Amino acid sequence: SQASMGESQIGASENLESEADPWSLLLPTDGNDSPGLLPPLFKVLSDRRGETPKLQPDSRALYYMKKLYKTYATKEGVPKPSRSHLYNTVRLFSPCAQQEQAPSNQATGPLPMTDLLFNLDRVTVMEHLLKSVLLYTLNNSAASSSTVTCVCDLVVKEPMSSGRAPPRAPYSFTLKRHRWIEIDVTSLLQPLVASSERSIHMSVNFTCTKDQAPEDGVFNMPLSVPPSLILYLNDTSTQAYHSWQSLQSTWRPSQHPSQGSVAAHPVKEEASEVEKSPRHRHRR
Amino acid sequence: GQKAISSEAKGPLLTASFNLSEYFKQFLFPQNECELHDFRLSFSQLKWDNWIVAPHRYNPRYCKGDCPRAVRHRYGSPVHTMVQNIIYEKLDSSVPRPSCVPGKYSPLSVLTIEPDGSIAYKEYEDMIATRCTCR
Repeated sequence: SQASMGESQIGASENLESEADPWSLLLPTDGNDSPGLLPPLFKVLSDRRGETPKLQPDSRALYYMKKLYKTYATKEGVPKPSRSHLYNTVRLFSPCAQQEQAPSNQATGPLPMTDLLFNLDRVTVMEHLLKSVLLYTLNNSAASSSTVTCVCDLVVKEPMSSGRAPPRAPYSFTLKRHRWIEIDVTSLLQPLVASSERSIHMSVNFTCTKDQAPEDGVFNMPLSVPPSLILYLNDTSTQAYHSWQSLQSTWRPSQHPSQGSVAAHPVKEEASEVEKSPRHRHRR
Repeated sequence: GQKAISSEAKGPLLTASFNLSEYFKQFLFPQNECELHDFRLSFSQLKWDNWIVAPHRYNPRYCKGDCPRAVRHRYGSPVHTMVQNIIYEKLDSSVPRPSCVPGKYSPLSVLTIEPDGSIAYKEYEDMIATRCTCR
């Protein structure tokens, strides 16, 4: 029995040496990779060990998400208690296809309609949409002192829209101070994400005039890159962190957004306050 | 009692005090008492850095050390822990002594690049040990 004991010890040590990769320590020894065993983070990462992502994100999008991360978490990665938002997941999608159509009619002015296709496969069924925005990055050359008033026409083409008139978002902003523009599309996307639609095809165009020189008519909106789509979600799975449980406050997304309204908010240069918490809200 | 104490009487007194300190030693906390320890790692050590953009450093912490016999007030342990300790000491030493394990955690925010090139910010529960307990 001593000999067999020795053999089994040698076997075990060889086994441990061969498993130098930390991932094998996380996987069950019987070989079948039962998904329930690993929390989603490790499951996802264990599937990807060593590989590099197939598609690299746009550098501006990465810059924006890093700013968002610094707003919400400390250097050690601990969520800051000061943040008052209720979402524990934020996903940024770049359009997987974009084409510009010739203006269908003069009403939209010389700006072409831009078609955008977003693939939302990464959104899980446990993730519920709380807010969604289209994020435009303005290139620096757009900086000008004049105030610009824009109207944004945004139509969801697929899945087939319910035949509603395209929502309009009259809003004004001065180009020089803002590097990003957020256009709130929550009311448009909420029903689609809730019905597990994962491919969103929309067309957007801006019609802008300078307030000091309306006679110049519309001008070309200097949007350097196609917009990103940002989804603010509440992941209801057990492994996700639910800070609002400690707040004991029930939060409901806007129940009845006004039909077709698409609110728009220029975002300051720092983009640090991704969402302004109104001053009057008292934290309990 | 000053007069009562003479040089020859000091002997037994010293012995008694020596036994007294020995007696109290059993209630002192163990040298390597159960407590929280740091373990700072970077995701590049785990070859995750091409997926995880932030944080760069991750300190999950861990609990290590012996559980003192009188665990009640210091570790928020249930009475069961003391019962288990008594069983181990008086009845059956094959029953393990209470173990030093994490009793409270904090979440971790992670920024990852998804296979389709999208970027995800997620907050995961119970990723950093913040307090130890004896169970």
